[in-house]
Amino acid sequence: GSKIFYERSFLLQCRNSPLTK
Amino acid sequence: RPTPKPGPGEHPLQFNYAVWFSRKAPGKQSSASSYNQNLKLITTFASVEQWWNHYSHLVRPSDLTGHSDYHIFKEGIRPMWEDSANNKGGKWIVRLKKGLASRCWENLVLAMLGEQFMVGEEICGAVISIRYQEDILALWNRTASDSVTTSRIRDTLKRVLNLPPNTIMEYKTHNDSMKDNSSF
Repeated sequence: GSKIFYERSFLLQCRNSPLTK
Repeated sequence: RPTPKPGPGEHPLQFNYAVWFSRKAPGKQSSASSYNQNLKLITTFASVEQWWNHYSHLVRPSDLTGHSDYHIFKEGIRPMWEDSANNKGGKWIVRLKKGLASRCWENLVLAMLGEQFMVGEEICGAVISIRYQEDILALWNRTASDSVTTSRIRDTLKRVLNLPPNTIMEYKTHNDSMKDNSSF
């Protein structure tokens, strides 16, 4: 089964991370 | 194309994905071979950050013109009925009024990448189809005959898309699509 879950709010935070150009 | 890998400090996804684009040439006959020829692999990604990097460079679905489709499928699955991951599968179809495509597409993709459907390996990929009168979202899964899985996918889709309660959702097996030649 799946092991890596991400909530929508977390994915949206990553959009603004320094790793996202 | 080499398998993508998450970069240092990036958040890996449960699966790697590929982004495809297709556009029907105006006036051309629809067929499986022209569909295949028009299908272009744009990129692959393995992490949340790689997804956002690609996404920021893609034209938003609502800004596409003509008869265009984005497909995001797990790496190794071609977005065609004939692929071995799809040939026993089917898809949930949601018809959208014009103007909703970009928001709904983003909601669907985030739910898929974040593994919110909780159906293990069943999800194959998602498609947004831009058409003249309406836009169409589709979520493909491997096993059309598994009604527990398809119901679970429908319930999660309803929740993540947050559409009006009267929105019509249809399930169609790829076998039926192939027979009636309907979904190019």
